[in-house]
Amino acid sequence: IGIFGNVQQKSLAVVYDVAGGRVGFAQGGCA
Amino acid sequence: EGEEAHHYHTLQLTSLLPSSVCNPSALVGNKRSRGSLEVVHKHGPCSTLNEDTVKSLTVEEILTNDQSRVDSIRARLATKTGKKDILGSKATIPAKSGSTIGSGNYIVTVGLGTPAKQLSLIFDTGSDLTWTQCEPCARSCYDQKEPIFAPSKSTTYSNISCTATQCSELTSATGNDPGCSASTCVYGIQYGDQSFSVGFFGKEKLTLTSKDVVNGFFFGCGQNNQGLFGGAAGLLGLGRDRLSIVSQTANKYRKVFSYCLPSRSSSTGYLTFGSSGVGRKVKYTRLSGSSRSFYGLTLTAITVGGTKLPISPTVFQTSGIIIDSGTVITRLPPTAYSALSKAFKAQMKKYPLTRSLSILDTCYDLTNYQTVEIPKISVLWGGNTLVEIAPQGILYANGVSQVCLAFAPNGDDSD
Repeated sequence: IGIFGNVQQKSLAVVYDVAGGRVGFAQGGCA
Repeated sequence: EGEEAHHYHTLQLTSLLPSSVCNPSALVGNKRSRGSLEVVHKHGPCSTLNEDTVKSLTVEEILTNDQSRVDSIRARLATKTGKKDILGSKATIPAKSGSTIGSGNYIVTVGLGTPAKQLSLIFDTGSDLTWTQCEPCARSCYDQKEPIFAPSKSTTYSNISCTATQCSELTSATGNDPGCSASTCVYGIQYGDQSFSVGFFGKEKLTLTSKDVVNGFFFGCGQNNQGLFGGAAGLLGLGRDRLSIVSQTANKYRKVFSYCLPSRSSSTGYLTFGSSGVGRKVKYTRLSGSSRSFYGLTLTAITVGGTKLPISPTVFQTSGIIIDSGTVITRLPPTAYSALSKAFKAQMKKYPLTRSLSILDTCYDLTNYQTVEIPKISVLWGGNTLVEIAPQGILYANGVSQVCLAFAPNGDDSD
């Protein structure tokens, strides 16, 4: 299995919409 | 020059190194009233876990722990899919590896009980059960920063009986069947690095913020706790299973949560429950995978410096990919990693290569540089969702003399 680790998640807002069956990323959302 | 700037990041090397001064994010303060918790790096200056309770890990130790976590995730997935896992059969991985802990670098502080006691918990999307150490620590408790939670001093704590539905749900949430002691449900969870927590399964009031209170939250009240939890009072499980905080608060927050990890260990991030804090610029990709715990994604391509790597889509389809807040370094199928490393090296050829750092084998000695120009890396998720990785997510520095590409290969494309 490949794993998208937490170093790559830095500076990206990560959104888990589990009920909607989707994961989102937003640039600039952490500034 | 314009085209080159479009495909490269130019960054100060000091931005990759830890700072000794906490510089909290202003964004967190604005969000606090909307179901938001502050996320801090356990070993950074914004953490209140002091040196007495948290032993700072070396980069090598962090990466070794990270490998334990990845091995554990692979073992769990292999068990569920019936795949033979070669590594999982070795003595390094317990047969019943319940979950994963690894380095667990990010923590949030919540309130538990009545009156609420503040507890710093490791923030983990790769496991489900939330637990904390509990008095009287019948067998063993490790050192933690805050006073250990005492259920006898809370007016809202109650034990869960062995016959309760939630007790039987521990099997999938922890990977272990629950026990029973004097009619009280007993949980046990063991992590990939051999850390574990065993104790009573209980129900309690959980205070996220003054406006966000979860009554009757099911959690583990640990009486025997040992391992690499380093000063944290326990763990906040944000996985997909029914006992995770995400599922337990489904009525209130509709199974939506979001976070920003601190871009440096000296800054802060946030963890927000519910959709109120979610901005409009979010690009979504479909959640995949049949795992009850992990969040599966579909990776379809990687670009380096504006050029798409020549990787067959079947390479990504064979293994699949999950997103995990507790794993430090991204693992890729070796065929994909090889293409990534080769392209990265080709575009970084003006910088001198240096020795490997544990699992990271593409490292540079940047001692003689103040700024570095690195190729942009983007990942293309299913549904054509292109996400550019921030420069802080491309390199991992062990001082300026050893700055490494922050990706590593799996053992085999079928892993």
